[in-house]
Amino acid sequence: DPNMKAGAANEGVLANFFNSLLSKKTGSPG
Amino acid sequence: MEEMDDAKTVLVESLIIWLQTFNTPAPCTTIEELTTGSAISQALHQIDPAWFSDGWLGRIKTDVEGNWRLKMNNLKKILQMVVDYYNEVLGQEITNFPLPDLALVAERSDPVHLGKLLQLILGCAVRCEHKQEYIQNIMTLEESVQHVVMTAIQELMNKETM
Repeated sequence: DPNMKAGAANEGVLANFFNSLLSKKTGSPG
Repeated sequence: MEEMDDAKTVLVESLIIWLQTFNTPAPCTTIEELTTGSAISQALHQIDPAWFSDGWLGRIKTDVEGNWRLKMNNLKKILQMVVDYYNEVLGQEITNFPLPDLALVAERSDPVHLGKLLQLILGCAVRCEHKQEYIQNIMTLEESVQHVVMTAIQELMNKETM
C-alpha cells in the first residue's frame, strides 16, 4: 500500500530529526 | 483564499497544540487566550525557571483580556526575555529571524505573528537544559503536528548564528 509506505517514511523522517535534536549539545554561552 | 488562510493558521494551530503539553494553569486553547501572554509565560517558566523566574512571572499581569495595551506590555516582556535567553543562555543570535509584530498580536490576535512568537518559545524548549523532556513530548503528538513543529525548528536553525 503506497499510503502506508509514505506514512512509514514520514514517521522515519520525524524520528530521525527529533532523535538528532536530542543528541545535540545543549546551547551554552560563548 | 481559504487555502491561504489555512497556510497562515497551520503553524499557530500546531504550536498551540504543542504548548498544551505544558498543562499551564492559564487557558491555552485559542489564539485569543494566548494573546494575553499568561499561558506563554507559564510555559517559559517551566522551560527555565532560573531565567524565566518567579519574579519575572509575577510581572506578567493577569486579567488583561479586552485591554490590548496591557496585553502588549505582557508580550513585550516575554519577547525581550526570550531574545535575551537566546543571546545569553543559548549563545545563539536570532537577528536573521523576523521578530513578531506584538501590536498585531495584542490588537488583532494576528495568527501569523502569534505563530512567530510561539516558534521562538519552541526554540527555547528544544535547546534548554531539560530539552529531552520537551522533545519527547513533541514526539508523542500527532504526526501532522510533529511535521509542522519540525519545519518550525528547522526554519529557526537556518536563521541562527552562533
